[in-house]
Amino acid sequence: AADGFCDSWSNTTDGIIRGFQVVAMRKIGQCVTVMTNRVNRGMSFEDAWNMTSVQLVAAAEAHCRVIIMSTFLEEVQEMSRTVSPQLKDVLYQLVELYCVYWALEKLSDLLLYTPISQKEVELLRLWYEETLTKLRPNAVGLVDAFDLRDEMLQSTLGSYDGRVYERLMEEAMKSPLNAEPVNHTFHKYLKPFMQGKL
Amino acid sequence: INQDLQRERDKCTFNIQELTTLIDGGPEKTRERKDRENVMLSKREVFDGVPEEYLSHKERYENAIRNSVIAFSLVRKMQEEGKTSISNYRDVVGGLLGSSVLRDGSPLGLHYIMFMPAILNQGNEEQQEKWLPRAWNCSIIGSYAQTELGHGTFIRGLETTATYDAAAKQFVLHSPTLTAYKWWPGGLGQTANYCIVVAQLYTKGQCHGIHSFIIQVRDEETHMPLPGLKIGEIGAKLGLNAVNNGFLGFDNFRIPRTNMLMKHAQVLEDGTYVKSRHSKLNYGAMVFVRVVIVFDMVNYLSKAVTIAIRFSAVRRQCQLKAGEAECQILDYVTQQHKLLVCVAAAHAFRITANKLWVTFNEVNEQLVEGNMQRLPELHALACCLKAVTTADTAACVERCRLACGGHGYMMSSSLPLTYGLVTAACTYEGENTVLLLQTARFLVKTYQQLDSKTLTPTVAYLKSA
Repeated sequence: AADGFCDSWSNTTDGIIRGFQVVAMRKIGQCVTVMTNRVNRGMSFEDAWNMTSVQLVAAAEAHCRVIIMSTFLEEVQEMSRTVSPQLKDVLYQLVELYCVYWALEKLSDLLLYTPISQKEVELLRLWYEETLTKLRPNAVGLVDAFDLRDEMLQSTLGSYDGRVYERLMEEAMKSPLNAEPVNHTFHKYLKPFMQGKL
Repeated sequence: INQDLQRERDKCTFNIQELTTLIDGGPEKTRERKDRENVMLSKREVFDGVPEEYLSHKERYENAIRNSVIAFSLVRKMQEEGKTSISNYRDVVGGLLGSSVLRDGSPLGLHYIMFMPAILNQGNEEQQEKWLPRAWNCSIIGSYAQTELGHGTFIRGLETTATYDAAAKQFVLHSPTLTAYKWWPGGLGQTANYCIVVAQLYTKGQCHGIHSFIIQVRDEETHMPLPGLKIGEIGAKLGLNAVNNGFLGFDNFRIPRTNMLMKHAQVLEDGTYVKSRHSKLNYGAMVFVRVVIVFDMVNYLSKAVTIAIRFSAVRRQCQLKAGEAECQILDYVTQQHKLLVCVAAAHAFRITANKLWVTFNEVNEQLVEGNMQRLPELHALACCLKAVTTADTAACVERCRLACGGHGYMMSSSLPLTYGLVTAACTYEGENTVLLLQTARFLVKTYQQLDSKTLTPTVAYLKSA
C-alpha cells in the first residue's frame, strides 16, 4: 500500500505525515493479523489481546502521532492565511522540526513499513539540522511569545531580565542553614568526631 | 536586562506580540488573560515567604491552604464581577493552577476540575440547582473519589458498594475490604467536606454497576469527619505534596436516595432501577478531565522551555573555536536539539488540545440530541492524547532540566517541581499504557470494519492509507 504513496515523504511535512499514517495503519493491521493467528491457533481472544498488547500500545501511539502532526500542520496552514509572512515562516519551521524530529525518532518504524531509503534518511538528518539553524535566531523570541510573567514562572533561571546568577544567590540565601554562621551539629557531632573523641 | 538576552530579542525576525495573540486566540483573549493574571497576582506579596522546600509536610499543607484560599477568593471575586462563568472557568482555574502562585498544586484544584464538572455532567436539574451554587461559591468544598487502594483505571472492578434501602429511602455506602478504600483524591485528606464517590449500585438485590453519589464527609461547622467514615491523607509523594490527596473508607454509611447523581440512570423511591439511555454517557466527564490535562501539559511545557531557553541564552560555556570567548550554550546544536523541539511540541499540543476541545463540545451537543456515534472516537482520541502528551511533556521537561545542567537541578529553577507535576499526570486519570490500550481497542474495531463502515474524521486516514 505504501508503494508510490510516500514519494515525496522525505522532503515535505505532508509526506512525513502520510508516512506516519502508513505506519499507524500497518501497525494496527499487524496487531489484527497477529491476534487473529493466535485465536486461530486456539488461544482465547483475551489471551491473544494480552500477548499482543505491547504492539497494540505502539499502534495506538503511532495513531496519536498522526493526529498530533496532521492537526498541527492543518491548523498552521489555516493560520498562515492571516499572519505576517515572517511569522508564517517560523510557524512552518516549527511544524517541520516537529515532524522531522519524530520521523528520525521513529526511523525503525518507517524503515519497516515504508520504502524509505538510506539516502532519504541522510536527507532527513540534514533537513533537521538546517531547521534547527533556521530557528536558532528566534529561540528567545519564541519563548517570549508564550508571555509567561516572572511571577508565573517563579524560576531563578527563566526570568525575563536574565539575572540568573543574582537570583540563584538570592535563593541560596533563603536556605535556613545560612541563617547562622555555625550550625549546632558542629559542636555536638562534627568537632568531637574531628578530634577523635567519638 | 542581560545583554545576551537583549541581543537575542533584537535579532528576532518576527513580531513576538503577533505570536502571543495567535497563541491566546485573539487580542481580546490576550487582554482577558492579562486581566486574570493581574487579579491573581494582585496579592502577590501575601504568597511570598519561606520557600516551600524548607517547610515540613504539614506546614506545606497549611501554607497551601492559606495560599489557595487567597487565590480562589480572587477567583470568587472575579465571579462576582462577572468575569468568569461556567463556560470559561477552565481557563481561569487552569491559569491559576498552572501559575506558580500554587507551586506544588492546590487542595482546592479537584473541586473545580472534577467535583463541579461531575455535578454538571451527572446531576439532574434538581441536583444541579441544589449543589452547583454552593460549589460555585465554595461554601462547600468537594473532591472526586473513584480510584481505590486496590483498583485503578479499571472502574468496573471497583469494590465500594452503595446498597439501596427502600424502607429508609437511603443508600448504604460500604467498603467491604481494605482494597476498597478510596485512595488519591485531591483535597480529600483534610480539606473537602463533600465528595463524589463512585460505587457499585445494588438495589433489590441486583448489581447495576458503577454510579456516582454525592457524599458529605465532614461536618459543615466543625469539619469533623462524619461517623461511619475513615478519612485521612495518603502521605508524602514525588510531587503534588500540597494537594492533600486522601483516603476514604465507609462503614455502612447512610446517605439520602437523592444523593445519587441521577441525570442518566435513576433509582426510584421503591428501589426500581431506571437504566441510562446510554451506558457510555458518563464518559463525558472523563473526556473533559483528559482535555484539561492536555491543556495543563501545554502550560507546563511552555514554562519549562521558557526557563531553559532563556537560561541557555545567558549561560556561556566552552569555546566553539580556539581563542574565541566562551559561547552561549544555545549556540550548540545539541542544545538546540534538546530545546527547540520542545517549543514545537508546545505549539503542537496546544493546537491539538484546542481541536480536541472543539470536538468535545461538538460531540457533547450531539449527545444531548441522543446521537452517540462519535463518542467512542472522542473517548479513544482523549485517551491517547492524554497518554502521549503527558509522556512527551515529562520527557521534554526532563530535557529542559538537563539542558540547564546543575542549575536545572535546583528547586529554585522550578524545573524539578514542574517535572513532579507533569509525571504525576502520566498516572492519574488513567495510567498511560491502559489508556493507549483503550485507544487500541477502538482502532482494532475500526480496522476490522474498514470495508463496511463510514469512518469518523480522526480515523478516516486508515481507509486512504
